Formats: sequence, structure tokens, C-alpha cells
Amino acid sequence: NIIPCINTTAENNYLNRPEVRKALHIPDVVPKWKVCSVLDYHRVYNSMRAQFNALLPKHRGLVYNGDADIMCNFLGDQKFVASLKRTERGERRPWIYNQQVAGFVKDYDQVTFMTVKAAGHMVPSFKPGASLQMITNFLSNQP
Amino acid sequence: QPAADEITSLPGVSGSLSSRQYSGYLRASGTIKLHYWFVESERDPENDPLVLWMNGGPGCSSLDGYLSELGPYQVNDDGMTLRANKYSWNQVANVIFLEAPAGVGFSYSDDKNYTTNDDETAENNYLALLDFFKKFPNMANKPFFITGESYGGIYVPTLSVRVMANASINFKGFAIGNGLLDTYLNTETAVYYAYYHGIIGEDIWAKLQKYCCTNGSCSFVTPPNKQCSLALMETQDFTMNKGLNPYDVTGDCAGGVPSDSFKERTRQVLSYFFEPPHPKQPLKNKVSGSLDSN
Repeated sequence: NIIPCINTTAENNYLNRPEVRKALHIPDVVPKWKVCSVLDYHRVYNSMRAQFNALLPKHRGLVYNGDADIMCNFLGDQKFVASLKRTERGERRPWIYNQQVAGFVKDYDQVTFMTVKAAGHMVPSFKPGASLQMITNFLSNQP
Repeated sequence: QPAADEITSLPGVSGSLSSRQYSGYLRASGTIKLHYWFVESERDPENDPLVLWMNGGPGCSSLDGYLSELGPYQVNDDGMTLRANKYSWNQVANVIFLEAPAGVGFSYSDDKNYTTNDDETAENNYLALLDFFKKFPNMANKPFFITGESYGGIYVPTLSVRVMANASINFKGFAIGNGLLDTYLNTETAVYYAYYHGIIGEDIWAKLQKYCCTNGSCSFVTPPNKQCSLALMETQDFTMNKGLNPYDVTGDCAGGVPSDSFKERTRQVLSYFFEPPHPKQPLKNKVSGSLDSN
């Protein structure tokens, strides 16, 4: 495990049980499961600006950030989305889940940036109900 | 659907599964085989959209996404039993969890060559996706979304541009959670984030202002001098090396403050997300006008 501060012991134990591997059709030649593997991985891109610019004219995008994360903090992604210079669609506004403010949203043409209040890096773990609401609305092209 | 890949029962789940699930391998380039775990929608698999989910790392498994984030079941602390997740995303969509690149989780390559990069990963993910549509032709025409998290901020757009070029895929859009979208912006804003969340104090902030900023304009990514670089290293030390959980600054760090040897191992992860705080080195022995100087 190379992830600091995250406990994945239960997952590790579960996925390495022989009966689980069998249920998932994992062949014997495959080594034990680890949550993260150290690969010889080479980063090519420092920015996804070109990819976003290619995608957004035709396809919808959602960028969301749990606001308690500093690995990929919300300010950076908020600035990134703003830097795409898409047409703004209204003011930054709160969004509501369970009659509470669940974060804040800024809509642009074809892309939305939103925060998820008090969520860490893994938003669906920290705020499962709010994240299901968020993805449901995105998939069905609702605000 | 491939009958050989269907999960007929899942250890730790009592009774039948909440929807049909499949686990197996998708072919990518060469001898690469990427593991997938596919869960049909619990609502309406025939009419609900198709969503691909990828965790980041790089090098981390999307089964973490299944078992601790948005999948239909989550592992209990005993590591033996599962509990239903009533907020799973397959309440509203058919969801594929893809372990990529090869070498991650249960994905592998016969040649055991696990050297790769962003472009190769995107290409192999694309080939694996095409293989998925061969295995599941009933999914081929559904509205399709690519989603992911963290280093998925690179995986998702680079795969999306390939998918976009294939008119036979009904690609609708993409979603990225806490994604690495721009290392420059991620590095620069982390300094402000640390100060305004009370992680670094006035002493370091004063140094940052004095040595990194001119007339209110700050340079936290390309420090203009050594003092700025040192202040940035102090900032990074507070945010990443003191035991603060960088994934949840308001929460606890599982296991407590990590050991020095663990911190050393995590430096590799940090190197993907942040630019190093090294000052620009002035050129020595300037030669004007010659090609060699370039």
C-alpha cells in the first residue's frame, strides 16, 4: 500500500480469499491483489486543457471536488474549469441534498464544476447520498 | 452476455445478488489483459446508461471504487462479509469497474512488462472497452459516460478523446472527481489551500509572501529564488509529512502518523500530483546566437 492514511485491510483480505478469486474468475497465474501497485509509470501530460477543449463542444463534462482534500484540491480544479473560458451559465450557487447545502455549483456551457461540502478525496465514500444525487442528475442532464 | 464471466454467487453475500454481475478479462494490446467487474443497473438495465469508472494512482485499483465507494457492496471490517450500499451508482446505471493499467490489481500481462505511460494506458483502456462491447453487445448502443477519480483526471479525458472519435459508441460525457487536471494549478493552489485551512501558519505565509510574491502576484510553482523554494518545501512538509491525512484534511489519518519509511514510499505518489519546488537555475556561460545554446 502506497496510499497514506487510508486503511484498505478489509478489501485486501476479502479480495485475496481463494473463494472470492474463484467467484471473480481470477486465474491462478495472477498475483495477490493490492490496492495500489508500484508501476514504472511515466506521466506524459501536465494539463488536460487540450483534451477538455476537444471534448466539450460535443460532450458534457462534470468536475466535482470534495472540498476537504489537498491532494487534488478544489481550488485548482475550479481554476482549471474557469480557465477553459466556456460561457458562464449563471452565478455560483449552493446545491441542496436532504434539505442541506451539499456544496456549491458553477455551470458553464457544456461543463459544470461543483464542490461537495466536507467530503475528502473519495467523494462517494464520504458523501454517498449526495454523490448518488449528483451523478443521477448528471447522467440525466438535469441541473 | 458472456456466461463464463457471470458471477453466480459472491462470498460474503447472503442470498442472491441485487443485480447481474460479471467479472473477467478484456483484451488490450499485445498480451495485456485488463480485469473488469461489471454490475448491471438495479433499476432498469435495458434502459439505463452505461458508466465506466476508473480509480487513479497511477497504479491503484478500481475495485477500491467498487468495494469502498460506489459499488453495490462494501466490505465489512472482518474482510469476509459484504454489506449492501444503498447509494451505489448502479441504482441508476450499468457500471463497469476497470482495473488499469496492466499490473494493477488483477490486471496483468503475460510478458510482465509493466512500464507504461498516459498515452499507452489510454490506448489500452480504449482497446479493452472495444472488447467489452464485443462481450456485451446489448450495452453497445446505450448512452455511455466515462468517470473516474484522482489520477483518473488524466485517464478519463485521454480515453474520452479516443472514444469520441469512434462514432459507433454512443458517448455522451465524462465526470471527474477530485481529479488531477493540471499539475501547475494543483501545485499553486495547494499553497493557498494550506494557508486558508490553517495548515500552515503566519510565519511560513509571511516568508512565502516575502520571497515568492511581487506586487501581489505569487509564483509558487516556479520559485524565483532559494528562499522561496525553502518556504515552499516547509509548506509541503506541513501538508504531506506531518501525519495530516492529505485526502481528508479535517479527518483522521488511519493508523496514525505514518512512519518515515512509509512517507518515503509515498513521495512517488506526490511526484505525480505536484511540481517540485525547485528554483529556476540561472543559465551559466550564456552563449548568444548559437544553436547549441538552445
